[in-house]
Amino acid sequence: MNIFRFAGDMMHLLSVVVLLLKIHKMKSCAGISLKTQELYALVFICRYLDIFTGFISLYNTIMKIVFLASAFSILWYMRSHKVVRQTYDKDQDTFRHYFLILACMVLALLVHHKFTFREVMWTFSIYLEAVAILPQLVMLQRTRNIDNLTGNYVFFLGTYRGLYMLNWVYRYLTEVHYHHRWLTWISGFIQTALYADFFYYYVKSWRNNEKLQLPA
Amino acid sequence: SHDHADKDEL
Repeated sequence: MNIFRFAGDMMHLLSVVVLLLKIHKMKSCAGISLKTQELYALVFICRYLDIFTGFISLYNTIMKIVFLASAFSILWYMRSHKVVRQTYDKDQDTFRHYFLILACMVLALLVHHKFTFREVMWTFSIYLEAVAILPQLVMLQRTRNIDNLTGNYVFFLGTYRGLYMLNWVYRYLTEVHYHHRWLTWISGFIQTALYADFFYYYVKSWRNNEKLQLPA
Repeated sequence: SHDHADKDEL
């Protein structure tokens, strides 16, 4: 494992920790899209179908369990916790995420490397992850006062896939028998590019020491 | 080539 991959994983982990911190300590999920969280839970379920059968490393297995467990605890907090669920801005979270699921499933059935259940579900998870942030980005744009934790959450999440792309380039250059797939590269690029606008305003607000606000 | 590098990633 190279430094880019590890740093990417740590950013991903950090984003989840920041979100759970906000929810658990502040007892608030204001500004967080439940739809994006539902999509991530679905992404992890479909990607990690091999969690108990395809052992790669202890690190991988533990991280998979952490991502699955954190995704479901976030969903539980947002939907069932008596205090947290009342801070959820349902009216601002209007993205029709079922269309994303449907579109990604159709695409995975049409464009994949191998037509097996495991492989199509894995491909579906790659496509869905690329666009899962969209409901959250739409919600951010509608939120007038984005708190620091929410801004950092999205920033870490965007940085994670960006670092993964550097990891792919590094592996391509250094591994002799390298079999990475173009499907992952394109999806990963789209996923990272979706954050470009957000990154611009995030860095700008940070440099000017202002509160983060996205233009409507 | 069944051992794909993207399968050992998260």
